[in-house]
Amino acid sequence: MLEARLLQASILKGIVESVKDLVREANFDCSDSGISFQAMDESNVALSSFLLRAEGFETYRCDRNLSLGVRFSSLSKILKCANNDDIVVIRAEDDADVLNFVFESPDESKISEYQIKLLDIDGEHLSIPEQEFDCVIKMSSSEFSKLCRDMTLLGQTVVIDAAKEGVKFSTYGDIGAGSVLYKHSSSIDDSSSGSGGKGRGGSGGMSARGCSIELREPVSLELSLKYLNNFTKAAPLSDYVVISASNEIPVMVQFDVGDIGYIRYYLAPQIKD
Amino acid sequence: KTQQSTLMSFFGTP
Repeated sequence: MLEARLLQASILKGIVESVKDLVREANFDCSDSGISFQAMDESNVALSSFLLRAEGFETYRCDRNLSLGVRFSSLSKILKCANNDDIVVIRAEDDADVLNFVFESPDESKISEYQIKLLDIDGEHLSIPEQEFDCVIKMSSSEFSKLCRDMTLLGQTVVIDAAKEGVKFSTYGDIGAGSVLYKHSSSIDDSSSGSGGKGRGGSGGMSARGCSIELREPVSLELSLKYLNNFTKAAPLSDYVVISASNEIPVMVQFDVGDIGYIRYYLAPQIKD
Repeated sequence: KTQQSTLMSFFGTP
């Protein structure tokens, strides 16, 4: 059986909200290391995935691997019944056809129980090669949300040009054109300066509009703004976003979710006709 | 002019 106790319902709510418009239904793969998920949208353009590590839960038990077929619209409805600061217990028996949720108020004065029916889903897992990207951009997630919103006012796609000087996002459309250039800011790249203490991947020191750029090769990539805007629904889960890109391959957009895991999207690029 | 590619052309199904 699976039994996982999560201290903040808001994490689960946020993850489901940031995936449900891209994926209708998918398997949650549960093992003793945690809960993970991977699924493409119907047009096979974007892949959404997340990982919640067992260590990130207050208690976690999974006796054998389970694949739980979940419809996101159902899950979203159930999770709307939980308050953000509720404790959530997720429970599934082996070979069960339902997934159980218990929501406990922090002061333990209210306990709600819900269940959703599970689905049989033919899981098609894509094998994504482990790859080094030529460019890794890290910026505040709220700034990334604003950038995608702003670009969408003008165009349907955005071109990301990453070079030594910085990274430029540009778009054009019927009413005109626009671009935003972020220069590499060292304020979020001080891990090598010997200041120490800060954990890797922390957002410490990042200014609201700062952007750190690690570059091996210049990268130029055109991407659909419709999908990028969908990805920004994960922004409330994380202070920053990491965009990893190489020329002519899908971009990876990752939001770290506290210490528990991450939500990660892949988006196929626009290619020349 | 560009067009949208799909992930299938980059990632394989095992």
